[in-house]
Amino acid sequence: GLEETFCSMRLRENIGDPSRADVFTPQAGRISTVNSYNLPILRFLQLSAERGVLYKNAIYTPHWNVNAHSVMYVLRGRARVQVVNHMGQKCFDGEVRQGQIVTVPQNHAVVKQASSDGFEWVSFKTNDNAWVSPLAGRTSVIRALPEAVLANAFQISRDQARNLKYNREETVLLTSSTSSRREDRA
Amino acid sequence: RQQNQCQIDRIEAREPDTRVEAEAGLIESWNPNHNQFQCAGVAVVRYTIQQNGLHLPSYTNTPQLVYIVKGRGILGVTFPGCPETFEESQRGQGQGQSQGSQPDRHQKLRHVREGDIVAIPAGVAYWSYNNGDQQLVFVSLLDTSNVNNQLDDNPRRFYLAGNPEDEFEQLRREGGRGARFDERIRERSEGRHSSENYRNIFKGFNSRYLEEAFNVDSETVKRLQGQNDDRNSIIRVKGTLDLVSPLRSSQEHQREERYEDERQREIEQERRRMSRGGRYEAN
Repeated sequence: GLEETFCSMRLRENIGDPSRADVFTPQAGRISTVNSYNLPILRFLQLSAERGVLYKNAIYTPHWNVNAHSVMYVLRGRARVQVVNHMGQKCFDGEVRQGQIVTVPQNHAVVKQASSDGFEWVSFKTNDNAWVSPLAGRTSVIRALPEAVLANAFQISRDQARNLKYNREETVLLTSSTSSRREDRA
Repeated sequence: RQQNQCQIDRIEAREPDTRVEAEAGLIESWNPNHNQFQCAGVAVVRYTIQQNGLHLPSYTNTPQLVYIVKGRGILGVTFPGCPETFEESQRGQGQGQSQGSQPDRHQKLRHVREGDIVAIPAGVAYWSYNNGDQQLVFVSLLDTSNVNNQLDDNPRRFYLAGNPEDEFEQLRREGGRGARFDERIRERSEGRHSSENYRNIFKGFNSRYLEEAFNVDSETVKRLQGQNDDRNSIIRVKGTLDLVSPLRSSQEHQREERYEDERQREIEQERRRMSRGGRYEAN
């Protein structure tokens, strides 16, 4: 029965097609993910991947990879990337460009902002169901905390805490004050 | 795990090796580089949180099992992508309410008390608050050899707020053994330790990115980065922590008990009727 199961397993999934995007913000960009839910063989490999496009000056929200390392290969354009360790120190702060690779270790916080040329990348993740925890935006850890905790933790007023929680409605792809809409053609 | 790590000639009962004092509590950790912990692939920390103390949000590179030794408190675990299910009603919306009176909403809170075991997944942020009338003490085991930790065997804590000191950092740097380690412990006990190198993860980002990402002003970002904050990782809450929480009032509790008594009486009456031979007609 192997030929009916393992041997005929699907090995391919296209994540370059813009219409296949899992996250899309017209002003900021898109992200497509392939993991063991949409490509089951990845469960054996314990790997997954993410293909991303950031438009001009757009920001991928500060976040950390909860359960995987992330190895990012730059496909096109340039971006400023910062990676922060558990001591709050920058382990990487620089511009990355086409053809380069940056490794973001598990749990390390990372932010990326596209240059005026935009930015495209593919990230290989060392978990078949890799997930990220955003620091800003609608699904962020900051949103999940009570206002009172934020106010006390950061020594800010309740109003400031509220702004911190609710001033961003996007999930992970954020527009910058200098972002501009880009027509996305397949 | 390296070979020979479990070839232990002698096992000894150990007290904590380091103490980190904070504004409203104490963090004591056992040296994770000691043979017995290296063999087991774990690290252990004990937290003591004073009344009205808040242990700032953080996450670790390992899964944790926590045992509440003493006291009671509130634990907030924030799972990325999950909804904020503890929310106040939006009363009076559309009547010209300002943003300042918007109700709060946040993810589920857990009430913990002495005897509880709490499981916390790797990389998931959590905070705790002592709302009891005595110290809240808990012991946390960090499973550094767990498959969910893809970093090395060193326990690491990533703080999201304050200017905290990673309880393991010094031990890690010194390799945890020999004279250098003893010297470090001595420095620490003599208050010669400098926490200048320890910051929350926001501090590592340029302010401009944070201003843009959160859409807030530079003053808020400075606070976010913990500038001029020396309270360490357990802070004292001003007043009490105002949370959306289903803490039952004693009145509510009594009402529930009364309802339960009535229900039991009804069941008993029904049982008696049936035992007298009466025909039971179900709908």
